[in-house]
Amino acid sequence: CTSITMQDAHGQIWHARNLDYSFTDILRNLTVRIDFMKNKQVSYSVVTYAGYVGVLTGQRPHAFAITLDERDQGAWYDNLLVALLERKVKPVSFLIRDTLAQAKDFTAALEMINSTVTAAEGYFIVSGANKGEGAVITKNRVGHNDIWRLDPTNGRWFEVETNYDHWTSPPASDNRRAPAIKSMNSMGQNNITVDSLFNVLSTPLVLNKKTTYSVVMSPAQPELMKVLVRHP
Amino acid sequence: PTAPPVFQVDLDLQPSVRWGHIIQKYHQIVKDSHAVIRSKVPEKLIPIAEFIAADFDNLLEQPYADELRGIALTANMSLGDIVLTNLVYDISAF
Repeated sequence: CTSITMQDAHGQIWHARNLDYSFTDILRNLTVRIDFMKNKQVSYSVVTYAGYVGVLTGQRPHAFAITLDERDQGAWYDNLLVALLERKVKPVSFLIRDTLAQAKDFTAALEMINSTVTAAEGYFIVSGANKGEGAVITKNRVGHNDIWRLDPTNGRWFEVETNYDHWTSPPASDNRRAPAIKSMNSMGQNNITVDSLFNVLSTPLVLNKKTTYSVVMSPAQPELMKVLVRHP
Repeated sequence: PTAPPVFQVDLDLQPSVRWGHIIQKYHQIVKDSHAVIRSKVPEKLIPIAEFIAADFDNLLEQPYADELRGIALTANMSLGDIVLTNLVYDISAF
């Protein structure tokens, strides 16, 4: 996967993501956008797969957007089993849905993700509705997580997360980070639109054979949310 | 690229019925897909899904337990299969 959080030249926060996964053809056919309604109002909107109740991509209007990128770390089998038995752990996709349902803003979302023990590790990319509200949480199952925040005043107006810790270099065999960064810099902070972000998400390697869908969101303007199923 | 279908899920409905309209529409493809996914995931993951399904209400929180039960019922599929595909990230990410 590739997820990007960013702030444009006017201070508006945007979020772009490609979801790459195995079972690609199956998942393309199952991709749906769902508006979760509460009291006849949209509580949160997600992109998911029919029959999958968790969430890997979602937006709470006027609050925050969130996506998950896979993190491959360590042994999992025993931890998952023990965690489930002890009922202390949450599947990551359930945590994202709970966060969309319960957290009222960017700060609350970060806190909820940061403090919850999860079955799997992952990269949680969160974008808020106000200036400066963008971060990548590199989440361990338990213990300390790394929170990498946007810092536009010092030139870090976007952050690209694929499937590797941001403080390391991705392997040459799977370097989607470099083309994404190059494409973001080429677009520039002054030229962020839904269409220009779809161009970034269509950059070769960023868009690849495992990409099932692309999404652009801006929590301050939830109506801009656009989803496309990809057939590269 | 194509735009995906858009649905609403009403959180004011009981969890067991709130996905019914989507599953009815995708019934066959969900069933076929689950069969493919089940055949391709590592064999050692299947017992985990079946273990969770066997103690479903104690291991999964609400509303997810009832939502998954409703999906299994609507799709006429086993809880084990529904659990497997819903937890596929957590049990296969590594």
